Amino acid sequence: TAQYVPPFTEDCQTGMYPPSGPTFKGAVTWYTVDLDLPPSERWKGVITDKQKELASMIQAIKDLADAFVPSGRLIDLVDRDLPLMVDTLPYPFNEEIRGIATASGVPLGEVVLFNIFYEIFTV
Amino acid sequence: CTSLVAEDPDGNLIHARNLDFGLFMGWDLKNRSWVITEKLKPLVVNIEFTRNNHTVFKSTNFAGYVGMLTGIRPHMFTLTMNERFSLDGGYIGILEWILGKRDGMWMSFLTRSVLENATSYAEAKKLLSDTKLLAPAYFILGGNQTGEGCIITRSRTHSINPLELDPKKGRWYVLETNYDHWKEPLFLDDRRTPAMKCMNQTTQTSISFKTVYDVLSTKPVLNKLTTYTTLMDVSKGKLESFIRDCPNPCMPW
Repeated sequence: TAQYVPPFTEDCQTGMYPPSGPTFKGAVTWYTVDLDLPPSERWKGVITDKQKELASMIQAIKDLADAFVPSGRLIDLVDRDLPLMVDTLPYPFNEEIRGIATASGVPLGEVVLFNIFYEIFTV
Repeated sequence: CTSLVAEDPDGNLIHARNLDFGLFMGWDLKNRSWVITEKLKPLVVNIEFTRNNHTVFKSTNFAGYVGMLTGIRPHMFTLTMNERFSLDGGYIGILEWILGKRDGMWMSFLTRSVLENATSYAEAKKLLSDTKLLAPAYFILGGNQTGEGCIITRSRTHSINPLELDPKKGRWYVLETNYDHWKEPLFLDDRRTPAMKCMNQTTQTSISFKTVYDVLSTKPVLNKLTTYTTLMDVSKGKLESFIRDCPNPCMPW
């Protein structure tokens, strides 16, 4: 019923919902972000819970960058120059990004990089 | 990514998506998975944004990412975005931004602003179609009335060839992967054909969260890049999301 070479297509699935089994890796936790709070405070609850996971993902991006540019200069550039960019980003996003960097302990430039990932990877 | 908006025979709209991300960002040989995709999965969160103790909108997000890729403004509209690859990509927009030309908007900040401020399908559609962007993108928008569903294909400056729901003419769903809807997808990355095959097999009368989840669970619509699946029902204001895995055999994209 399936080909194992591209384009790999299988028969249309049925009975997958409610999710369970090997294609379901877990439920997603709910959080509240209060837009009445100052932007730098809004993400504190989420980041406090996800601090480790965020740091681990950023580290994976750094490892990848180091694999491409082994001198470490790419990450130096991110840490040195991207923080300057945050001032040019529109309010309240700039303040929210600052708040996330403070709450997570991840360098500001690396949080900026994560937030502009989409624009970088459209090519 | 794969996003779709489907209308049932009673005019109820269901909007769903698979978010695929991390292509070519490190392949883990041992686990046969993409490194960044796997790192993103534990960061998936559902967020209810409130103002004056009332829900403004809900979204599925990555913790640490302030923009929006998937969201619902309950009883008004639903929105997802898919990546549109182009040589005239976001890096040109970023360069312009750095050089001081800042009349474009960052894609995910625009979607966040739309979810936060737009109060109707028409207003959201206009903002997503007309706002100058730093990078090309596909916006998939659903409303709360029959026929309100569309794919907005964006260049950095304008909207190209929008595709709308037209249930009277038999177009009861619109479906977008990462290719312009008027062109054939790359033959090595054709998720559109299997997804449409499964939608057509499902038929309009059976469309529901259950059947849409089935479509999004069919390989290669579900693939090694899929981080989460989100299902949204605008009239109920409901958003459900699930972290996904794609056991072998499974396409890497």
